[in-house]
Amino acid sequence: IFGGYPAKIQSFPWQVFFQYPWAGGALIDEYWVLTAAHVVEGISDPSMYVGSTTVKMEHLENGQKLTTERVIIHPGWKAGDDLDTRTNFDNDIALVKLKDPVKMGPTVSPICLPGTTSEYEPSEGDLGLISGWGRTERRYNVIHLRGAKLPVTSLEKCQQVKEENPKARAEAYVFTSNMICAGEKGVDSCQGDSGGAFALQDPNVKVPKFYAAGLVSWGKKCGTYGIYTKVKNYMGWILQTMQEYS
Amino acid sequence: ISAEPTMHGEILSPNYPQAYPNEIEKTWDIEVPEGFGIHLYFTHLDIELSENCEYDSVQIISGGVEEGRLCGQKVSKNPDSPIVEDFQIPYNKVQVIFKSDFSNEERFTGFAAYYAAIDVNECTDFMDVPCSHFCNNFIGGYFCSCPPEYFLHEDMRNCGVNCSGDVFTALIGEISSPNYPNPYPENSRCEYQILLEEGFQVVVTLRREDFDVGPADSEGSCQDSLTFAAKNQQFGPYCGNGFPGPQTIETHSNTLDIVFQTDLTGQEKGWKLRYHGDPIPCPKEFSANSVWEPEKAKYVFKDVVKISCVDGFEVVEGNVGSTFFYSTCQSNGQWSNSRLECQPVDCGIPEPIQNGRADDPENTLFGSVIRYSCEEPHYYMEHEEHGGLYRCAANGSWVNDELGIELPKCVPVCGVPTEPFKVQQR
Repeated sequence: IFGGYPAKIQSFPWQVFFQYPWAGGALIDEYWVLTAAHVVEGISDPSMYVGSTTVKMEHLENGQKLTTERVIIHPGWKAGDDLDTRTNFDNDIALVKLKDPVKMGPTVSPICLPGTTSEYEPSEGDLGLISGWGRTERRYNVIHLRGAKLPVTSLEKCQQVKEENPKARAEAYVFTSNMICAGEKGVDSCQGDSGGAFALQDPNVKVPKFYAAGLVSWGKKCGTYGIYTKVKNYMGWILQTMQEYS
Repeated sequence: ISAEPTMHGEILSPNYPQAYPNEIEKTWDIEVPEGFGIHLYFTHLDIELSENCEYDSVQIISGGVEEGRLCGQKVSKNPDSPIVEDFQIPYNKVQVIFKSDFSNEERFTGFAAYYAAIDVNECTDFMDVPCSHFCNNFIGGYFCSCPPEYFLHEDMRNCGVNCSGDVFTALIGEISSPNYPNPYPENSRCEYQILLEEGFQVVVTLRREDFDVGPADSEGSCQDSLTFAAKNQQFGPYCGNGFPGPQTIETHSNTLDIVFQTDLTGQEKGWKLRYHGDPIPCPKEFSANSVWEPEKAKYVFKDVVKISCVDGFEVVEGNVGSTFFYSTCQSNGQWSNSRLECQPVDCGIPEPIQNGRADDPENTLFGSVIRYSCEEPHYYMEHEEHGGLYRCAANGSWVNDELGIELPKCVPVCGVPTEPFKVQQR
């Protein structure tokens, strides 16, 4: 997280820690974790934890270790590209089915999924929250969870960011309607935060309640604007998959 | 004078054929073999005549009875026979006594008599009939015989019939005395038995007009009698013309012994009875929470009822519960399976649910209500509108109005952090 602050897991109880690769995910149900496809590509048994603010091993043991039953990557995800040179992150979404149900409590609780109505269509300026143990301005990763608040912005903003990766050509990047662009003033997600939820407040309830509007996917340069997989576009696939494998 | 039994002999008065002396008494004890009678006859008789032969006489006594007393002079009336007087004695002993007094002035020569053993017709010679049916005389004795179907009793005099041994096992039947309505046999003892299956009592019906057995004697004792015996109870003995007992006899027993006893005399038309097996009743027990099928005012032996428990009740046998059971009215008047009863269905401890719990129920019987709840605030009940209330139903399941037997689900509350994330403003 760039431009973020230390956070307690109680503030992001849906936050899932992927030990390898170092990444994030969002707990959406007792049996299901939503993450980015590029996090679990090629990994059939990712090591995951929930319920711990810090991800030192001795603290992780205070949380719950999650055991994978199966990994389901969105069929639209173009598999096989090297992450360093990948320019197409369309359909960067995956589901992990757990063998055992997660026990909910103050530190572990799922995030809601978006409704299918237009109210759940993220609009520019909507403020959302991100969290993770990813790269910061100072470190490649962190032990203590960090969070940040950042607005949704136009996809053009993300397109206009100057390319940092010399291996990829700027015009080669693929932007689709399955992506949300968010960020401002150096507040951004970064490597190691992938798969975590971009949480927006549910517009339909008075009590603060968050739903996963996006998943940390990719960005041209940390600290500028980040691209998030737009979860609303995948609700059909998510619900159908969950039903199919339940 | 007595001698060994002989088949014949001669008796002569003293000094015969000379005049007998005065003041003399002489006795002859004549005996022929048993089974014979004696033919005693006089061929000469010349004894002083007096009124009632008070002076001189020859006296013939048999069995303590004077058969005759003779005196005077007698001549044969039959020119072909020398016998002037004779006696047929139906016994094998006779005593002849000759007496003379002191005052004879004339010369009397006395008597000459002979005796011979003769056959006695025991069948006809006595007042008492020796055989109950047929009497057969032979020289020196007699024997009795019986009509067909009769047998001679051990006394060798009386005939009876073989009328015992019949065992009646049919549930309904008719029994009558031998030969009914013709006279029943004398000197017989007929023993019958009615033996019904356990669970039936013998009920005897005897119409007044179907009973005609010899009257009681002056002391009220029956000469011929009909008696019933069942399980420590006796009915009768009955006799007379017209049945004196109750028209219907309930024996309270599945067996009944009938004895018809007749004596030597007085044969009447007898009797005829009807009987039937009356099934023993079982009590119609009131049993709460159950329905008897079929419904009857009275239940009897072998009746089978289906006892169905009303909704919410069941009968538990071992570990198996059922909504009904069958019960049979038994031969002892008790119901089978009487230990079974309909008791409230027990739904048992409600099944646990993930991330929630059921209230500790006060009881788990039919009609009880429990409430499931979820571990708040992290879980809530899916489709909460059903309220989580479950009622113990008749089928033994906890049932919710909306979900039926399906258990409620506690699903995680989503999107609500315990502590809101606060951006630290610099």
